Amino acid sequence: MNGLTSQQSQVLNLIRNCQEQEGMSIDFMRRTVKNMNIVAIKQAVEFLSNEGHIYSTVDEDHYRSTDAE
Amino acid sequence: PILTEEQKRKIEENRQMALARRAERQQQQQ
Repeated sequence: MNGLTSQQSQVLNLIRNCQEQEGMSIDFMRRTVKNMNIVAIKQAVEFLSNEGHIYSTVDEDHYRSTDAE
Repeated sequence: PILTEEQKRKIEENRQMALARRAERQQQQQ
């Protein structure tokens, strides 16, 4: 889907649903996405960030989607 | 938590850079 793997899509959809200004923490993603370990989550986050789907906010552990207002 | 003006500025800067990257990638794929 859109050139993303299922794991990358899973992480992107999670971040898209975040309404917080400071974004979603990687720790929250780790606790929420049960079928991915922390390494896989960080790899997906890095890919999505490089592709411009998401961006870091207050630090490198919090992300928002470029689809969000 | 309430964000400072500096944090808001940085976040907006990161958002603009991400949007630029995204547009660049989309152009490359066409």
